[in-house]
Amino acid sequence: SGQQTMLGKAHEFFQICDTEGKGFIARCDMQRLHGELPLSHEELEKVFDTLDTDGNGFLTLEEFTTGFSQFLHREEIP
Amino acid sequence: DPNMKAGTTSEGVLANFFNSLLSKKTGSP
Repeated sequence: SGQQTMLGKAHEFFQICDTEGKGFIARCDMQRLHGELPLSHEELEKVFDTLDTDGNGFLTLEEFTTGFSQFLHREEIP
Repeated sequence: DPNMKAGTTSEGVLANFFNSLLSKKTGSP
């Protein structure tokens, strides 16, 4: 189903960020994407802060998935 | 609101981030 596809993608993207397989994304992991993605350090910082809803400095798969699904729902709006 | 410029809002940056991941995924097999 679409929900399964979304979860699969979110997990895939989470693993791109969590290269060491720690189970969470730290601020420095996000900064490592600079060069791979066309985003500045400042933008990556903003992405991290936006996804880290509890503000503890760690992005869990749950927080990441929530952000991704919110993004998808917004994209669906014509 | 000066923060509402596309791409500078947290929503815009997030969309940019996920779109980049999506195109990275489909762009390189």
